[in-house]
Amino acid sequence: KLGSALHQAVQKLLRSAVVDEKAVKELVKDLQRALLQADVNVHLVMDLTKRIEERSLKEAVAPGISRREYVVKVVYEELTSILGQKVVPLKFTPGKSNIYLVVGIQGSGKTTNIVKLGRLLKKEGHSIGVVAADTFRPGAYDQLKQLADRAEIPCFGDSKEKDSIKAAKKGVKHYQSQKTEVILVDTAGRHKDEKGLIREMQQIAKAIKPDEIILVVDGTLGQQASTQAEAFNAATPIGSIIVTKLDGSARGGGALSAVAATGAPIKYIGTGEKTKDLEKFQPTKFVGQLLG
Amino acid sequence: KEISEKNLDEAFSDLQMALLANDVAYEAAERINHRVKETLEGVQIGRLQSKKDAIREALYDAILDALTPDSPVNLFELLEQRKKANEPLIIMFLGVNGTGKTTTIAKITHMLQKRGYTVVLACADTFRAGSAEQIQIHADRLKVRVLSRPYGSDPASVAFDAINHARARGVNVVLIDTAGRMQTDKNLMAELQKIHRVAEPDLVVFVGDALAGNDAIEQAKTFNEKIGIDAAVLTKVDADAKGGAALSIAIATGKPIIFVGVGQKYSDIESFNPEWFTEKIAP
Ligand SMILES: Nc1nc2c(ncn2[C@@H]2O[C@H](COP(=O)(O)OP(=O)(O)OP(=O)(O)O)[C@@H](O)[C@H]2O)c(=O)[nH]1
Ligand SMILES: Nc1nc2c(ncn2[C@@H]2O[C@H](COP(=O)(O)OP(=O)(O)OP(=O)(O)O)[C@@H](O)[C@H]2O)c(=O)[nH]1
Ligand SMILES: [Mg+2]
Ligand SMILES: [Mg+2]
Repeated sequence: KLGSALHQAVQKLLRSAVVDEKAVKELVKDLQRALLQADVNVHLVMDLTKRIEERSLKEAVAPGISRREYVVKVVYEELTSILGQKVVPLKFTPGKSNIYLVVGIQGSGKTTNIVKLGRLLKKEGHSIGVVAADTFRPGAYDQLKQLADRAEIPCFGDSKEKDSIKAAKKGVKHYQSQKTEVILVDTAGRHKDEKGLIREMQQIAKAIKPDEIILVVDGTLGQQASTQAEAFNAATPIGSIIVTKLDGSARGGGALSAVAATGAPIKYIGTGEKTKDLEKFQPTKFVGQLLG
Repeated sequence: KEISEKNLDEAFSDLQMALLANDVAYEAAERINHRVKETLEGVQIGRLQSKKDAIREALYDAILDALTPDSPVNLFELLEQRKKANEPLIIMFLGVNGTGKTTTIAKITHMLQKRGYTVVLACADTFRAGSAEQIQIHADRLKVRVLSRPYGSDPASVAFDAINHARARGVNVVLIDTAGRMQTDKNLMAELQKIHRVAEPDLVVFVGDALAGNDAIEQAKTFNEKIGIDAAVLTKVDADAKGGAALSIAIATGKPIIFVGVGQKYSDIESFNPEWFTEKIAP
């Protein structure tokens, strides 16, 4: 996908006889197309490739490495400067209840991926509880409860509760009293122009004081990714991102733009509908695969 | 002087970027630009500025043309036809996960009821957690019957049940909800083909998310190739969507977008307006 397209662009450069201005410009054009087709924000693509071109042509190459190796190094550095260098774990303090508030646009995959995350953390030995604080979507409680039951994770909620802030507070209080280590709070979908819902999100965060706010981003999200992520971050500071639905044909460039816009690292990626389909995001592995 | 290929290429680059920034898929933007180039090649135009205006104008027309269906789908004509023939109109909804299929079905039910038609729903999503509960709540609110079967059942048989029910009771419309699926999943696409074979719907409607970027073209293209779609609904247009996904879907399938979702309430559905979208998408 994004990986193989960038890989091909870089391989083409590596096979070229001379790494001159023409070859670099061609690489940059190929990179631009690959990044744009992967849904990376248009402005980000232009900035990124402009920097890659300048650095590739103007910087002095260290002795002992060819100019072509140097160009690959530049691409690698520019991409990892956005995605980060290492795997960033979820913010977790042992010996207390850690509260994670999960937010995102309608249909992005919050409810499903909360249970996936709960299952992963349970395997790591933590006690888990999920809170159904989406009081708007029909069947939201049932959906979360059914998924949680299958993963053998406790689920707290009441399908008749209309007040999402109350639902969040009650759920968090319940698990805190049980000394549950990881509390995952599911919320209703919302987008930046639903001002009332954005305010509601702020009120939920104020009420439960989460240790980390996780933004769930749909892997198919296009150019709106940075604007939406920025708006969420401005309303409630986002601590991390989960990118979902990367098992389809989407390349997740929107998520890259969301990271660039918020500075929040991607910590997990969703790769399917089943509860086991969640992996830790490894940025260097991702970029390494990109560049072959 | 004449517009040469080289002059066009330079002017097109900015306009191409503007299309991409408005969420038009890369391939769709390229195809639209190609059409415009064909329209303008050899045409006599004055100074460079009016050249750019000529391109912009041609681009506007090309976008509007792509968004205006050659063979429109008139839902209400179809409804009347089927009603006169004493047959239910069968509509099947498909698309990838989370695009708004179930909610769109509820909105269309509401719209049809306001026009005096009777509706029955088929919950042919027998896979996803909470799918039956979700559509049941909509059905209760809208006071329509929904047919469903236990989780894990064959989805095609749910569609079959609903169609038989509609025929037996003289219900005007059957709306079939299916589970979201990645169009790249061979097994799930085979399952969808089976539902299609059994239900023999009058209309297959692709439900696409207006916030999707380049994937919109992949989704629409594959669902159209593997199942065949008759029309599309674009959802979440209220989420400040730039509208480019509409162009991607239109170019990928040549099929009309009939409705747009503009919110989460039953009333948040509107007819697709090609001019409005062209204004939004065109640079
Ligand atoms: N293929 C695939 N499907 C996914 C993934 N994550 C979630 N889904 C599916 O995406 C759809 C939406 O997921 P939900 O968990 O309901 O999304 P949500 O964000 O809670 O939706 P709202 O509460 O309505 O905002 C469901 O069909 C999920 O099964 C993933 O990684 N891959
Ligand atoms: N803002 C907005 N939200 C929408 C629109 N259409 C649907 N939604 C929301 O999107 C989310 C997903 O809707 P669903 O109807 O469950 O989507 P689906 O395609 O049936 O999902 P799966 O069955 O899991 O594939 C819900 O929170 C809906 O309320 C729309 O036009 N605007
Ligand atoms: Mg949800
Ligand atoms: Mg559904």
